[in-house]
Amino acid sequence: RPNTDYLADALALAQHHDAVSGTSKQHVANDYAKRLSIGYEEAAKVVETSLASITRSSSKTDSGKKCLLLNISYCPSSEVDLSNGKNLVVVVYNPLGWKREDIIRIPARSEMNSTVMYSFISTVHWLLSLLLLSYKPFVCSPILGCLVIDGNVIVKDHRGNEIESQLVPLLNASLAIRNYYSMAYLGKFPSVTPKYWLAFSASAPPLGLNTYFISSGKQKAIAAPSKNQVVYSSKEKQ
Amino acid sequence: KDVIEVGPGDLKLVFSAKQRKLIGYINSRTKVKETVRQSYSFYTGATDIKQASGAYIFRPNGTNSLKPDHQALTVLRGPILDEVHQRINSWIYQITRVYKGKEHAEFEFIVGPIPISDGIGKEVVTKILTHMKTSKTFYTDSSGRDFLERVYSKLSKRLEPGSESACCRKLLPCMINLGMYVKDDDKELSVLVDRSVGGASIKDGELELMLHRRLLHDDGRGVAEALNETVCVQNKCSGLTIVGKYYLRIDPLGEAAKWRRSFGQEIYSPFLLAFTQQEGDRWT
Repeated sequence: RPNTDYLADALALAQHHDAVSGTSKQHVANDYAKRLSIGYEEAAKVVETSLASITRSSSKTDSGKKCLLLNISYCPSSEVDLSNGKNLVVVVYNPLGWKREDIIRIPARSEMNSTVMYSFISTVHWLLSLLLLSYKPFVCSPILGCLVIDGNVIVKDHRGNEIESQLVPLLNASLAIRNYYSMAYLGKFPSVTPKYWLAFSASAPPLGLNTYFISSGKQKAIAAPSKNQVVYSSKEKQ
Repeated sequence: KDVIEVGPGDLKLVFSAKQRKLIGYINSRTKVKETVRQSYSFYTGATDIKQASGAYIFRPNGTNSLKPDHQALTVLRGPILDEVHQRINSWIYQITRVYKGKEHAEFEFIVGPIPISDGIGKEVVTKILTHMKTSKTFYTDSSGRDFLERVYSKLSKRLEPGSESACCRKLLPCMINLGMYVKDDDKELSVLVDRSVGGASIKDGELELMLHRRLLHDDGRGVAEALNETVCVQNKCSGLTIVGKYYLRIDPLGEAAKWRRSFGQEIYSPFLLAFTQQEGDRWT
């Protein structure tokens, strides 16, 4: 120990049709979940120690942070503020034996919690930056700190070529769900709420990796690849 | 205009703005064109002491279709994907996505908490209706392996005669782990799922998936309590909300198995993502 036997046993138990379809007493359902959680905890230790030995890093802390959410891109440790030239690096691993291409969607966020302040400030700044013709996805003001206007971000592949990406507004229902999961798993509301999905097409070789770099982009003379959204809402009266 | 076409590639989904729902499926590469309607409804189960509907015994006492709310149908378009947001009601929300380069439609559903203030347990299904002549035959996987042929018959043989009241036909949805499909003389309509759900086809050209349920009675077959799980956040308990996806694709006859097999694996083993940040050349 630590090893993954307990996780294997818990997963084996969870193959029972009661676990798969939820047709069991509440305490039995809780027991399935508890065994999986104990198994997960122990397996996480195995991953931590093996990563530490692979990367030969002495302290355990380097081996990354744990994320209990179903979608790890929601975890704080996977958030990067793209100001000052930082890049978010996304490593994609393909566990199947054939080359795949799939759309990756990760949440992009704004610094402000209150939409009203956000939209007011961003409108003012947006006009200013358009006037200055130097569109920036960030605008920092002495009062409110930096606002991520979620403008043009650029996605590049491992060769440095820019690839097509798209910002998709995250509408209410998704936000409600995102908050729900944060509450259910972390017991607290998320610090900030994402406003967009950043979507781009990623490919990876069989049983292989690929790396993508996400950075803040500059407005181009031509339309940027991540075109802004055209939103159509059919209204009842229309 | 009433008709809205969605999809950045060969696959186009046709929505009706007035009815606020899906009405058609067109694939310009395979020349498949089919009327497809998708809707939500829920079954209410029998509650008589002799044999109540419960975890194992499914004795629907009526079905209630759910019309999409008067809320707007919101379409988001872009170079990589198009999305359609539909609010069916206060506890069902659906996002339909069509990706560039992909020839299937992705339906993300958010269902719950299922209301029980009316004292009625509900079993929520989504229905996909077409004009295909499928002769009451459909195919469901058995634990992700072969697809087995199922033929829907009006009455289950196992019920002793006379126990059948007109309203409640014993109709056991199959457990779907990978997916289900129907076919006619020239097309196959396949649905793949991302978790185990109930599935059946009780009318020609029609598929239904049971996505979520919240019951208030036990059927006396061993669970000995109603399936009414709740989750409590800050001492406020409510029924479970589930989020999931299923994928729909219509192919010319004989061309669907390849997609079912390969994409089924890709649903089960998605890309694994890891995040880190890079400042200059320093990776941290």
